[in-house]
Amino acid sequence: TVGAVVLDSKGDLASATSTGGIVKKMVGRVGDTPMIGCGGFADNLVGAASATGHGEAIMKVTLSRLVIFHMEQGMSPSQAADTALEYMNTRVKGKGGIIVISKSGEWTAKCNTKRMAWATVKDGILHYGSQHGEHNTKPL
Amino acid sequence: MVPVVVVHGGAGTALTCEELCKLGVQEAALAGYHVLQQGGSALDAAEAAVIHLENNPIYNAGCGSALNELKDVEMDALIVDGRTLDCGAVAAVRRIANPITLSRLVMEKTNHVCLAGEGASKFAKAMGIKEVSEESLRTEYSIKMWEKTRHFNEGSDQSEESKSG
Repeated sequence: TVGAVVLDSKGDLASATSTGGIVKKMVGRVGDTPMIGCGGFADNLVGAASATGHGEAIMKVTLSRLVIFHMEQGMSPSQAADTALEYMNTRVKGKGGIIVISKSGEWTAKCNTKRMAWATVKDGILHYGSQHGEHNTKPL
Repeated sequence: MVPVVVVHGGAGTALTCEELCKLGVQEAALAGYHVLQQGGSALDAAEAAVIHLENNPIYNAGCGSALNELKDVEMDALIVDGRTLDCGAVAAVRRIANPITLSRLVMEKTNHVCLAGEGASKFAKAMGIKEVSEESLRTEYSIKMWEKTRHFNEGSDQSEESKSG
């Protein structure tokens, strides 16, 4: 699964997610990706999110909307992502990851799997990583 | 407002090739950022970044997608506009290179949110999207992964990797 979330200079947010699903899935199996609020969500009033991971678990907790809900309640993107991923893990034993931007441009990339490749561009700096705690930067 | 682009290339226990995966997401983020610099919208940039990843065979989307039980490619995609809450999606769509572009057309050209399967393919054709061969979406790696799990029934291999998209 791949995804992107973007905040433009007008303050508009967007989320995009795309996937091939899981290996040897049943014909017709559809995961979280095309489900609004599961594979992705965006609302200029709060933030935008794009998810990846165990699709059935992500759908059960509507992961992207859950992260945005936590942000509506005052959490930062990082806190909201951690809280939602922890809920998914404890409630339905779900593993995955999520990228998030708030309406003010605060961003995060979190996962409860071993790895998730991610990259961010903001303020002329490229940030990227894949393992927990890995955060590299390059000036553009 | 300071523009921001964030992309991911999928979560899991292992990356096919970690350095290539990290490079691919950097290129995709820059592709999205370039669109913003050219005056594109957040939607344009998100779509461009995802197209970049769909076209990169090391990721599980577009070319490089996981194969289903019949060894075919069925893909899903979603796009959301935070300004209006408009959204468009396609599910189990086959034989197109960029499902994210089709999902945007669902959002912009229909009154619906999601089109699935054959209906999505017919809509793609009506929108002038070129059909591609199944072969062009398969990769050596996706075939290898399918072969590796061919003795399992769907869902019987309970490894985290097998459950994640």
